[in-house]
Amino acid sequence: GEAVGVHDEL
Amino acid sequence: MNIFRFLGDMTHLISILILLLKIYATKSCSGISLKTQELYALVFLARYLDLFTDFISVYNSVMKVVFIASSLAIVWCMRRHRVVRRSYDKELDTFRHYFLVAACLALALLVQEKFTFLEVLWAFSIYLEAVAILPQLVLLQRSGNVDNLTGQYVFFLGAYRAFYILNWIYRYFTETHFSRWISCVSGLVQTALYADFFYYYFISWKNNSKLQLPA
Repeated sequence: GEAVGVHDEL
Repeated sequence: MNIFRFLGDMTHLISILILLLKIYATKSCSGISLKTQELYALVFLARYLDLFTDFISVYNSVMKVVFIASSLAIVWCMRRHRVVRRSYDKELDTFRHYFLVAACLALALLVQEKFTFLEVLWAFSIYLEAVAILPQLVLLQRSGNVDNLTGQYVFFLGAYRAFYILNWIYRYFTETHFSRWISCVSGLVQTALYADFFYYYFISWKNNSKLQLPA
């Protein structure tokens, strides 16, 4: 899963 | 990265290039809301502070720098450029955008994924981006006539939002842990704000006539 705090979109 | 996300980023980039082209080629910013441009500059500055903390990819970092630099350049031109600033429709651009900033900040303090400085700023930027187009839409509505480049600019901005929604739908079905309800709800609100504009844009395109918004 994706970690909270990592935003991979712009 | 899926094709929808990429097309979304590209239409976003194209919209900014169209705006820069309009300002550079015509030395005029008539029809463009300085308030919306200031809100976008604030959106990018607040969201892309993670340039210094999280590295995603070279693509992401370059795009972030491009968005910050171009939005600041546009605000600078509209405020300070000797010729460009004369064409600014100041009397039409009266939307009280500080209320939007205050409301989005309050919402971000209440609703965010985690109560940290960067997460609050991130949520703030998402909420603010959703409503940042409002002063621009109000200005277009008031002036009635929309010049070609300004119409294309708003059209591509709206297309960017539409592609991002397709991107989220795609990710929802292809990724096991994709849940970004803050972005998704805000994104839907943002795209809905363009619905009216899109309607008149397609009518003018179909009739091959100049884009006009009803008063």
